[in-house]
Order: sequence, then structure tokens, then C-alpha cells
Amino acid sequence: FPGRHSYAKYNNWDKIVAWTEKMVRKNPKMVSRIKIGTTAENNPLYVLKIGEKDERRKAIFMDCGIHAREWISPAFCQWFVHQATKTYGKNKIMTKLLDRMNFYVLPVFNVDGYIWSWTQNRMWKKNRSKNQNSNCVGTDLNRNFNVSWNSFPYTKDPCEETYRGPAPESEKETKAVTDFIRSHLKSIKAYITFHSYSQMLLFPYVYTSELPPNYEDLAKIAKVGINVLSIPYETNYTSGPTASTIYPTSGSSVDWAYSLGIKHAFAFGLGDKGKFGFLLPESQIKSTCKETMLAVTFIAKHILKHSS
Amino acid sequence: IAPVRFDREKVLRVKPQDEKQANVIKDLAKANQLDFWYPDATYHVAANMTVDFRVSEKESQLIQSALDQNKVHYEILMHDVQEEVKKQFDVKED
Repeated sequence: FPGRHSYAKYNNWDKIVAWTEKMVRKNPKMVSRIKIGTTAENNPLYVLKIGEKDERRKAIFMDCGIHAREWISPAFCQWFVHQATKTYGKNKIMTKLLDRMNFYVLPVFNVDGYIWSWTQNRMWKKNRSKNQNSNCVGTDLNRNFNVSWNSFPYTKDPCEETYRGPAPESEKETKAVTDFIRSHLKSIKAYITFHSYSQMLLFPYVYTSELPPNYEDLAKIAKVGINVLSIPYETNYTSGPTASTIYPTSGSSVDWAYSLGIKHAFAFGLGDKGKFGFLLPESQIKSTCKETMLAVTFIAKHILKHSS
Repeated sequence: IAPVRFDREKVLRVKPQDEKQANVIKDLAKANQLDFWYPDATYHVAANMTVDFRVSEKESQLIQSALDQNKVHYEILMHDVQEEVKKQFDVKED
């Protein structure tokens, strides 16, 4: 028995697994759990599908916890699933969204790293795969996607926190996610990934300072998204293309999703901006998730209305 | 294996004013174990960028002295990371 799950607290992996089972049990018509693969340490990778069985409907894919130490990110994915199921039939917007589209939610992308951050090293970031000819463990999963993978020299050392892995999609976790997205590409109209520690809403590209063809659309969505997010607590977010808003780098999931044809791809960097860093107190989970929920709902509404 | 502890480890915030000061941080990162929180690697450190990193208790004195010597302004965001790790669990079980 893994102990009690709470949306107001950080939950370890065992609690999250039990919670996924509970979500399916409590909402059998609305939630299903899909095992999309396993990790390097043979843990399961679960996606929760929220919505109808109809695979042809528009869908949004969301993932959390690509970096192990960013605990607020999995907390948000759990919050999202909870709110979606709880408010369906009560909240007009959520009801409309779930009546017409599906959400695929990967609550923890980097499961092995997340477990390690709970049990051994709170500051762990990468996954836990072994590297040939090196004692250093782990690959930064957000550098392992097949997009401009070979173009930045500083990610070649397995001992670096930003190590990109020996090949694109070399990591079982990345491969499982990319295979799943590729096989559902017809329906997936938006990709959203959740990080922490920056208060930003970012969009492609990060590997180049060039702007994407639908830059104006993405910039407008992001701008309105952060405005909506600021309403309840006046939290100040920044939005923009990633390369110029933070710095250029390669192999990111957002650029990969975009290059695959998902033309609405975003990365949230949730709170805070540095006072607590990766150690955001649990007392701030609720407010962070509530405000983020507003922005995500706005993006979903936009996708429902405007994507073909 | 005993879990890693972060007793008296610090998180420093530095804003290098120019390329020279950015290089001071890059040089310190070569010789010390700095865990970059933002940006995520030394490579990205540049003038006028806010740089946050975690440093061990042992190395923090040396780092702070080097920053002082080179007149690089810094602020200490966290004095004891282990304390902050403990404090993150500030919601009691129902």
C-alpha cells in the first residue's frame, strides 16, 4: 500500500501508479491507462487518456517530469487529470473540451530519474541509463529527441547534466514517447510539455533563432495564455520562441513535435523564478496548478476552434 | 546507498555584467563542481544573464572569494539546500 495520494503534496512514484489505477477505476468511461513502454530500469511508462474511445477526435498530448528534479511538473499533470474528470459535466468549458477532444497525459516521463530524486538524490535531473565507457549515469531526455541532435558540441560528455545520449531516441523513455506520438499523429493537434523554474511559456524553435512559419499564431496564443495565467495570483510569466527567450540548444521535445507536424507545440516552465528553484514548497502546488490550468484550458480551446 | 545530503550547500545567483565576468564564472565551473540551475550548462553563461548554481559547502567559500576578488556581484539564494529540501514538504497529511 503506497500511502495516500494528495494533490496538495508531492507524490512518489508508487503513489502516482496507484493514483493512475484509481483514476481509471473511478472514471471508467472517461479515463483509460495506456502502457506506452518501459524505462531503462524496467518501470512502466503510463499515459492516461482522457476522453472518448474515438481515436479520430482531436487530441492534445501533454507530458510532465522529463527532468527528474522538477517535481512541480508531475504535480501539475496529476492536477490536470483530477480537474478534468472532476469538473466534466459541471464546468462548461471543460465539458465542451472533453465532449469534443481527447487528452493524452504522461504524468511522469522520466520515471527512473523521478524515483532516484525521491530516494537517492533530490537534485537528480537526467534518466538513469548506463553510459558506455563512462561511470557517469544518465541522459538528459530533453536533448535526446531527433531534431538537430548533432549540432551542439557541449552535450557530448556523459558526465554533463545536458548529455544528449549516444544517438537520437537512444533512450527507452524517449523512444516510447516518440513512437506513441507518431502512431497517433493524425489526431494529436498540440503538444505541451511541463518543466519548472522559469515562469515561461515557450514555443519553437530552440535549435535555431529562426522563427517558425506560424510564429504569429504561436506568439499570440502564448501571450494570451500567460495573460490568462496571471489572473488569479498576478504571476508574471514571459513568453516567446525558446532560442531567443532563453538560449539555443538541441534535441528538445518541443522542436521535435513541431518538426513532426504538430504545429502547436509549447513548453511551460512553471514557478518559481528562483526563490525556491526546484524545491518549490508544497504549499504552492495548488496556486501554481490553478493558474497553469487556466492557460492550458485556453490553449485547448484555441486548438479545438482553430486547428484542422 | 545513503541518500545524498545537501547540508550547508548554497545556491548563488550571479549576474555577470560583461564578458569578463561571465568568463570568471565559466573558469570557476571548470575547477569546481557547480550544479547549474539556470542556465542548464556553463556553455550558456553570458553577460547580463542571471545565473543560478548550487555549490558544496566546501567549495562555496572559495567561489565567494573568487567572485569578490573579481568584483562580481552575487546574492545567496539558499544558505542550506538541505534545509530547503526539508521545508518543501510544508503541507501536512490530511
